[in-house]
Amino acid sequence: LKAQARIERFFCNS
Amino acid sequence: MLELRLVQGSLLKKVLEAIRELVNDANFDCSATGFSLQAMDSSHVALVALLLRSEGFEHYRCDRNLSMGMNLNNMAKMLRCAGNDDIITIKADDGSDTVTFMFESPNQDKIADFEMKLMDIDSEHLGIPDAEYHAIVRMPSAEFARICKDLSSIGDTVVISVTKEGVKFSTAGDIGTANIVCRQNKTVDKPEEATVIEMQEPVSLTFALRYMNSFTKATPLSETVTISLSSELPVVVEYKIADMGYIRFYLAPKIEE
Repeated sequence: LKAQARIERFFCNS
Repeated sequence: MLELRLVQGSLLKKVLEAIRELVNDANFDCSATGFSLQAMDSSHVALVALLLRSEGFEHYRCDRNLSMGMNLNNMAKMLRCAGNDDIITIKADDGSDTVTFMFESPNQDKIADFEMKLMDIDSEHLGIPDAEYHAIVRMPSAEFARICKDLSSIGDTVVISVTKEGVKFSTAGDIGTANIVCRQNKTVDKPEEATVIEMQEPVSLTFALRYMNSFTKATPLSETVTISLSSELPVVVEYKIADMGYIRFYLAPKIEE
């Protein structure tokens, strides 16, 4: 089963 | 003082219709570069980045960088009052808590102004690093919208797989499964009808169809859509906006835990 990743996992606060 | 005059006002109407389902409130940033927005959906699964370059406006005055918080549904309500052929001007004074949208009919016989209240939005701004994508697919935007709509009647997620054979969109649900393969097809009458696949290496990623369907609200903005994929990275679904800029939707993949 796959879980939905959130976007902050890939892009950090700038 | 901010004054942006957009002759093709329908573009702004289409932009709002493209993003208002995904994002409720957002800051529009105005600088010498252009009119831009970056916002996440409430679940932080998808991100939208919009750029309308200053050169695309007939008149572009932005004395200092300005960030204007707007409720996108309210903004869409106001822009729906503009005719499709109207010229739209966005105006704001420094320090004001309102923005004015002015609509001029093409022959100047009707001029309307709508003033909307701005809001304070505490939004996060994410840095989007440059990435080398394993595969980039360009295809007709209407075809992509059709595929997302069709698959969402079967399942909740789509697996997008790119191989040298083409791009495959797959789903599975209670009633069965579906696979749609689009092969590279450059031998078409018009370039916007082509499906072009640039692949460095095969890639296969799973995404929620609900978000993909939401992105396809941008279809009226562009005849073509570009889908950029890399393993374990958010997909980028990009719609170019005439000569002015783009809307890019980023969607985090579903991953093994």
